[in-house]
Amino acid sequence: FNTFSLGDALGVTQHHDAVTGTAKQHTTDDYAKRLAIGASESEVVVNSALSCLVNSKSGPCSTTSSLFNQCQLLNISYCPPTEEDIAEGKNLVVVAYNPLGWNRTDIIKIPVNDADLIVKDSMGNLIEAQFIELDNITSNLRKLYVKAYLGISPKQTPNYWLFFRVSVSPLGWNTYFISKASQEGSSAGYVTKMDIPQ
Amino acid sequence: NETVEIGPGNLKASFSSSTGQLKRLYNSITGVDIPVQQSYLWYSSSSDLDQDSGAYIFRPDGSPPVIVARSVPIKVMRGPLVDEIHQQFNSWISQVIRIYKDKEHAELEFTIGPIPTEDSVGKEVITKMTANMATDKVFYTDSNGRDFLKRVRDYRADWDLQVTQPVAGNYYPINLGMYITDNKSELSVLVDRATGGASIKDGEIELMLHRRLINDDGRGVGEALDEPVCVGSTCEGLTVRGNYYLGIHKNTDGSRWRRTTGQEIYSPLILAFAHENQEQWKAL
Repeated sequence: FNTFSLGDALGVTQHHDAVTGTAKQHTTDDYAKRLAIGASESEVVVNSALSCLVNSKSGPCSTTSSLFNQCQLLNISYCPPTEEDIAEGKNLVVVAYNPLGWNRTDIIKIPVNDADLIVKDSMGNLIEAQFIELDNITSNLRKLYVKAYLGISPKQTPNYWLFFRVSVSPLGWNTYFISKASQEGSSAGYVTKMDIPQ
Repeated sequence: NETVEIGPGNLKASFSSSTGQLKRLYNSITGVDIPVQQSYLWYSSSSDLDQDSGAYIFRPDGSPPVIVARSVPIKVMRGPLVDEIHQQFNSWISQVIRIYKDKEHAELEFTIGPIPTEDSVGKEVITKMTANMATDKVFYTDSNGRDFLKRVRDYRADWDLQVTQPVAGNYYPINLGMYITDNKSELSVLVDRATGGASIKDGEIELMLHRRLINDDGRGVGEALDEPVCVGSTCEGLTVRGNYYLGIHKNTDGSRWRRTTGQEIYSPLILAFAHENQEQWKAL
């Protein structure tokens, strides 16, 4: 695994018209395409690195199959792994990695299909979760840009944002497990109700 | 009941329920309480022959920026971890203001576009925060993501500036953020991408978040800054979505927040997802 195409893309975008955004549209599209290739290559490298980190088996870690997926279009709620239904006996595992040298506690949000979910930390403790219905501006953006940039039209649109708090140590990672509340006999998180619309 | 307040933690934001717009930020721990208004406006781009606004040059046409909306419909969501206010300024500008339980800033997520150009007027969209602070022409902007430098409107310390462009001449490149102070408290804004920024009047902070221009500025690129997004043969203007962050602090207390939160914006947590059985996973 390497990030050479990211290096190439970053090298090419040192050109004055890339740094300043004064290139013609087709050139800008080319810069963006090279950066996107670099970003998806880096995603593979990070995913395999995380697989090595979390996979405490001794010996050389398996750099072939990476367990993970990331989501580059999270802010427009496109994230197949979190939208996929959680199969019986499985969990949606979320690994958060902190690239900075100090402790961080952030409330993160991921798109999910239903509000019947609970979140546990790596010690198995239930942690507070909150659901907010996905707004239609986000789902419209998702439709347009996933089609424009990935050329696909996903069938289903997630219904909620799931918010929960993650704490990660400096240059460290932490694992959270999301599962069906009904399967675990627990009550789901807090589903936010909208105040009277004004 | 003419105020709607959000904030599950120490930071509270209050909105006028008649205009739906922000009117105050208050931190119950530090006691900092600043009347702040925030709204969206756009500059009409100049199109007179001597210099058009374009990819190289910000050149408004000299008229005051157009206020997008004086009152906006809002939706309020409250919860244990985050409160949200959804504001719809018009058909192509919306915003979600989030206040998280244990954060001392407000997160403002903007969605702008496609900017309409049927009227053949280029538009340069800004968000403007107005606080009742006597700032005496002074504001601070970051220098390439590092320390904040003092800026004085219409003035340069090292040469006798003749101001011919009262707005564009006072714009600075923003990579990390901006702040203003009245020596009692500070109002700071941090950005999640490079933008333009200025303080055109005392007590004001503005950030330019999106532009869509009709003409080329004749400086070399030979193409108007009018990025279409095309799905098949239908193309429309680019929509941008991003965040900026508002913080209020006692005088001189804001620098630590600006520095650390600026780093956290620039290097967000990386999230990786997998579907696995929990016991199986832990065994791994």
